[in-house]
Amino acid sequence: TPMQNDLQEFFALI
Amino acid sequence: MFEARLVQSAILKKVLDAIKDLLTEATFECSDSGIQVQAMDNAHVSLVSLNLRSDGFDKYRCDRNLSMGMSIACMSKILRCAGSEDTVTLRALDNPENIVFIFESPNKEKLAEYEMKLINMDQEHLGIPETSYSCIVKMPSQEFSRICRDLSQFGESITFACSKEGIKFSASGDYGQATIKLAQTADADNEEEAVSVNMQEPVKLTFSCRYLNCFIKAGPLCAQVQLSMSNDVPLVCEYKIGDIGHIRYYLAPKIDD
Repeated sequence: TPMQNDLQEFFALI
Repeated sequence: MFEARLVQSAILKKVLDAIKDLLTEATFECSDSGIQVQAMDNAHVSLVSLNLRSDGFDKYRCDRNLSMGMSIACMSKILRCAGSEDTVTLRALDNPENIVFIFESPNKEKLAEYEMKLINMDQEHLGIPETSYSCIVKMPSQEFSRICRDLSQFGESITFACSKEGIKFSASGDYGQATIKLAQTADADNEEEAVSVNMQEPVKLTFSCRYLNCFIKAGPLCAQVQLSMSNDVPLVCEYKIGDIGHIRYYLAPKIDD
């Protein structure tokens, strides 16, 4: 099964 | 004073149904322009972005900006108490500890008030960059729901492959493989049943069924769903909420190990 990415890797925390 | 009234409480019920499986609690940001929610699920894999514009409400007043932390489970319980034809009013003071939900029957003979305690929450906002997507697919929301449910039986994730011919959904697991292809519809007479593909570059992305099956709970809000995709970036799955706003789900793609 492919690994699940974390959404925070794509968007900046503000 | 904050007060927002919707003649159709059914819209708010559907909104809660569309978020309650993903979020346990969320902050409702209320301002002159409307109500906004941005919240990630606990695993930080998906994000819900809800926007309800003030001009979409039948009555709207917000004297000062408010951030109200709410339990989604509790809110959902309260909204289940509204009759299908009831109007709903949300009301809070300027420094609220509670929010009140008021349901009124069409003949105004029944008035129900439910007060819910607000919760203090840490704000965790994500800055979502403006992106132009490689593929934008619009399709009937019922069809998308069906595809997600059907393919979930065959694997834990669904691969979306979009080309100028159309969009292909596939899943594979221990028992075999399943593929569903949708071509762009030729005649656009019936907008609600149309499939449209706007492709700049082909994309291929894999997403967890578990989250997709939460997103499709928004299906009753809108006849069409819009999927915006680029390779290696999160999917945006958007449902319009009548003339009042939209709900967008962002979902991180899976990557091959």
